[in-house]
Amino acid sequence: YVYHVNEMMVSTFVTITGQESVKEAAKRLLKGETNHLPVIDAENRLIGIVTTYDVSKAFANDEQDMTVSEIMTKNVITIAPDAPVDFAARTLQQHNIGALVVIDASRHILGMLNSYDLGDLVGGRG
Amino acid sequence: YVYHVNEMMVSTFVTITGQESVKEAAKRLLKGETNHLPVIDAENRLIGIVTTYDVSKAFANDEQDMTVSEIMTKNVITIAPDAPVDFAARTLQQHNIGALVVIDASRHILGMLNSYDLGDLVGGRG
Ligand SMILES: C[S@@+](CC[C@H](N)C(=O)[O-])C[C@H]1O[C@@H](n2cnc3c(N)ncnc32)[C@H](O)[C@@H]1O
Ligand SMILES: C[S@@+](CC[C@H](N)C(=O)[O-])C[C@H]1O[C@@H](n2cnc3c(N)ncnc32)[C@H](O)[C@@H]1O
Repeated sequence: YVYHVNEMMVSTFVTITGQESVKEAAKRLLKGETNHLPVIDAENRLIGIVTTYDVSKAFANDEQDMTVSEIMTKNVITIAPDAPVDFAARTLQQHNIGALVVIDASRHILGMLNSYDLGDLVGGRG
Repeated sequence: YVYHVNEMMVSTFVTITGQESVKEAAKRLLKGETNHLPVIDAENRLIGIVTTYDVSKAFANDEQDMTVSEIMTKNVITIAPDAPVDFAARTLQQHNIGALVVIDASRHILGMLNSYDLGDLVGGRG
């Protein structure tokens, strides 16, 4: 049996828009108990991602008074819901990131795939 | 063949001490390009962990002027270097965290095991 992304992703997630503050992003990451916050436009389409890494970086560089769109990563690494999870796992590893945004053909968010959610699928055997 | 933690961990890592500032933690996380910063005492033993999540949380709660020891997690989830990786992967999943600190019997740090480094081992097959 091959697992697909839509079987391992979480479908409850928090989002934010680009004009919000970095402080608001920090509050929403905390409320959502997550490291990853997809950024959406007025039509709910994915336009970026802001993480606890980006908030920490803004604080380190005295840029905490910027907006989300100024500190977010615009080129989001995404995945389709029907992709196999081993492909997703390799994508996470290649990009050195902790989560992929699962989107449909019109860039609406379907869920988030976190690296630590793949725990069950790690075979000890090579 | 069963993979062990010491074959998948990274042995280069940055650390911090408890009396440093949250701002210094943010700078070191950025320099190390990591989300996880083990906290060590004067004898280099592990006493806590501070992550980009903790820095973001401190900023959200206006506690960014605190010290590392005031915002760090003291009960660190660790793992032994000879543990099998499938056990490590399940531990990451159970605690909803992105990395384990690999320590020896006297709590000296040997490396860090990141969830996304396990990508190769995720089998698509159940
Ligand atoms: C490359 S990682 C390096 C630090 C650490 N390894 C981590 O997991 O965050 C940090 C950067 O990755 C970006 N990032 C995280 N998830 C992403 C995703 N799905 N697509 C694009 N960028 C992402 C963040 O915006 C952040 O600037
Ligand atoms: C429980 S996670 C929840 C957010 C998100 N899922 C993540 O991966 O960070 C956030 C908390 O986990 C803690 N943490 C991260 N790695 C840890 C580890 N190896 N041992 C103990 N706590 C850890 C951090 O200090 C932080 O307060």
